[in-house]
Amino acid sequence: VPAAPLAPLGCDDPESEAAAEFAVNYINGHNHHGFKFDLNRIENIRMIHQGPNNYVIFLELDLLETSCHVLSPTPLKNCTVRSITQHAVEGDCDVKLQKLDGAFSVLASKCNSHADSSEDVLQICPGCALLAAFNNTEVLTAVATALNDHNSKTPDAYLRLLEIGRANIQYAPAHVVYVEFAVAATNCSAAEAKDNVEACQLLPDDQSNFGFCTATMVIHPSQDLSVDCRLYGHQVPTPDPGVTYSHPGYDTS
Amino acid sequence: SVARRAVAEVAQHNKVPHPVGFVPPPPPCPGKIRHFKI
Repeated sequence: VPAAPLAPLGCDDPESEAAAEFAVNYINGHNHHGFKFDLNRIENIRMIHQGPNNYVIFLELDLLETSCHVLSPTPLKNCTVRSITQHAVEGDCDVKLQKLDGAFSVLASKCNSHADSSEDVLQICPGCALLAAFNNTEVLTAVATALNDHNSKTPDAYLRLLEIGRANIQYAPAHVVYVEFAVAATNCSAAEAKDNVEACQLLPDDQSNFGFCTATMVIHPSQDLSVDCRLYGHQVPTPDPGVTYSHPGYDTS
Repeated sequence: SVARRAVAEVAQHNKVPHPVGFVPPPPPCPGKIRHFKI
């Protein structure tokens, strides 16, 4: 017997918002690259009755990229959504949840992300730096130069690159490359790494051993570099609420 | 067809008008935009 659909649930109903919040936490908790995403809009919701206190919920969500890397312990509510002038990135997600006896679990999720169009960004902000590909030569140079610069100036643990998270390039009035990348601490000091970098091993997967760097490399009219690297161990770790799941996602991409 | 038109006119005529100051409820979906739409 096919399950009977319930009365339509509004996208801004508290029940819908609770389901969406759970889904966003699930998505961020299961994404191991890039940045956390925040809810921008519930596009659609369907709820199907399965039995007593048992519902299946289909959600369509519109998310926006924040400034918090997925490895950051900063709770999502404290993460800033990227503005249009930073060249915003949107995530479109379809999530299938179950609500059994009042508890949510994610059965399946699928997300696609895409950047805002360059034309839209330049229309609002003609001089803004646009997103660049991670394999762009200037981006790779900026990341390597920034990490070397940091490691050469600090007596603390030698940091290795985990992944590039974001890169923007501005061509006028100045030629500037902005990069953001995740790093991990090794068991070497910078001095030890200078002698034999191959011997430097990443420390065990403890959140406090991960960190994040931002760097600005000015190429023209004059060359300049500024780097800021911070290990997450220097923050107070506060996990996002609701990131424990009664069922791991059966089908998550 | 004459009968149908008459029924429609009566239905329209009997429609209860909204009270003064009535604000129609927002459409159930999509929901509100929290940040901005791109």
